[in-house]
Amino acid sequence: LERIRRNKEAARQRLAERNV
Amino acid sequence: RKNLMSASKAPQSFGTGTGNVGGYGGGGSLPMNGLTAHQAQVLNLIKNCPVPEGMSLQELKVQLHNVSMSTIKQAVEFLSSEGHIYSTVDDDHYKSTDAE
Repeated sequence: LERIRRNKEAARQRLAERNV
Repeated sequence: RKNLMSASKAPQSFGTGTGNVGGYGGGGSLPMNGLTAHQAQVLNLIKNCPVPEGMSLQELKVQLHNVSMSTIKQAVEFLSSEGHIYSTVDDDHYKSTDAE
């Protein structure tokens, strides 16, 4: 479950980078 | 006679219209925010999935029965590399990043 949360954070970050 | 002449003219005036079509990639499947139609569909389904562990590829295949598994996988891979979705319990389950 920890892995999932890290996945999520990583994905969020990728998305944020995309949107900048 | 008059009718015949005007009728034969009509197609010509239509001809100019078709020139415009080429401009923007054409036809029904307009990509939205840089996604293909399939990618947008997949993203939408994942977004709307109520299951906590996210949507499985099998589920996506069932919902998008006219889309091949490899197309779905490609879309999912693209979406996750872009950060729109992320894998959860395994590589077959995905959730949308902005679903929360």
